[in-house]
Amino acid sequence: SYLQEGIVQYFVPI
Amino acid sequence: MFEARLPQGQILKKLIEAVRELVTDANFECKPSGLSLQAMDSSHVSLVSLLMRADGFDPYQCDRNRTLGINLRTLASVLKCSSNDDIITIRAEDDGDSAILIFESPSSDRLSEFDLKLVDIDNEQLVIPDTQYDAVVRMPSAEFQRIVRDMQILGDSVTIACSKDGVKFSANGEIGSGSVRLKQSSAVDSEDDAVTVDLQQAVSLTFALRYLSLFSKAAPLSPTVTLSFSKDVPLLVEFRIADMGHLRFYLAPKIDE
Repeated sequence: SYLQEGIVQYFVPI
Repeated sequence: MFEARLPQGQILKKLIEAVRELVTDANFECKPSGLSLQAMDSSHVSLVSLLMRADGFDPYQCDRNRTLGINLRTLASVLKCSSNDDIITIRAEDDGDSAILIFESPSSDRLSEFDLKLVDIDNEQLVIPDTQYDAVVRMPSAEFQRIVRDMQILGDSVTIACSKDGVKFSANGEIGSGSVRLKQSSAVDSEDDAVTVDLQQAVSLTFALRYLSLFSKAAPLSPTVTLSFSKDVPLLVEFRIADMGHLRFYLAPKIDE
């Protein structure tokens, strides 16, 4: 099975 | 005052149709250089990034930076009141609390005007780093839409593998498994029909089909789509908007547990 990553883990908030 | 007149009004209709199921509310950032939007879906798994440069409008007037917070479902409903060949103008008065949409028939004999209340949106903005991708695949957007739809009958995830031979989409689930393999095109009549793979190194990643399916709703915007992959970074799905900008979707990968 797969775990869905979140986009915030890759792109830093301003 | 902000005023942007889009002679090809249907571009805006297609854009909003492409993102309205992914994003509920969005801030349109209006600057002298053009119009942009960045928003995450409610699960914070994907990101939408839109750019429409000022030179794609005729005319475009933006005296000062403005943020227009708009509910996209409302906007989509209002845009349904326009015809495909209408010229669409977006206008916002300084210090006003609404955005005005004007639909003008090509012969200018019919003019409709809708006043949309702006909404306050607390929108977290993300920095998207410049990325050198391992593989960049370009294909007809209708083909992308078809593959995503076909893979959805098998499961909720698709593994996309790029190699020098081409690109392979595969899915498996309770009913079985399947794959679609696209070879790089050798000779095609039109560049829009071509499949090309610009490969730095082979890469294989898994993504949620639900999001790819939502992204594929942008297919009417452009005859081709570009998919950019790198190991352990979000997938970039890009649709170009005529000569004026782009609609980009970023999707975080699924990790094998």
